[in-house]
Amino acid sequence: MNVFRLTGDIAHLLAIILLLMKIWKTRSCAGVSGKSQMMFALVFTTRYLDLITNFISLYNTTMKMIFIASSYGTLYLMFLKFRATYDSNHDTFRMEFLVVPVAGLSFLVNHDFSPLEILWTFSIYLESVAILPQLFMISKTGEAETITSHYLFALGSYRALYILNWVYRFYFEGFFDLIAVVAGCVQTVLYCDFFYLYITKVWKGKKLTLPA
Amino acid sequence: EICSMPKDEL
Repeated sequence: MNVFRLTGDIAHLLAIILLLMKIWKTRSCAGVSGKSQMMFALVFTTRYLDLITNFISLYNTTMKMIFIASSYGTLYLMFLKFRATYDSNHDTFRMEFLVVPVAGLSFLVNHDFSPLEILWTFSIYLESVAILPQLFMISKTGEAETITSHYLFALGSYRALYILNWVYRFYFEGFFDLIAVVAGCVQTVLYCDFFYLYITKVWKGKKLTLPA
Repeated sequence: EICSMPKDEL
């Protein structure tokens, strides 16, 4: 464990808490992409299958359970409890355009052709593009609530911090996982446009609006 | 070298 990975995991946990807070306090999931949240739940489900079989540490097991529980909790809030506030008209990104190629790629490019490894690879590839429906939705509505922009900033920062963690582990532990690094870089690059808007607007107290 | 260590990362 190193400081980059720890802060990355905390940023990830913060993002999930911010989203749950936003939905619970505003009693609305307006501006949040249900499709991205469905893909995040799929990411955690396919990545943490070893939760039962492979104990690594109490921290690892606890965080995995929190991530799985909160992702399904978010789906419950969005599609059941506050379903009336779900903005399906603007959440129109075709998930199959992401899930199918990612599934195909995880069969072609992986470290080991075993079910658990292919599912892990699938979850890594899927996570790198899972935010696209959310970013697409913001581009369609042209704006995002401030707390939603904080959620996205924390979520984007988590994988950026993981890149620093992989640099650290490469030099100090000789650990290098090409699949995780490439997918992590793609994932972080997808946030660049949002990071620019967030830093130039939200940090100046303005609302996050996209140039028309 | 590429090594897929046990998945100790989240």
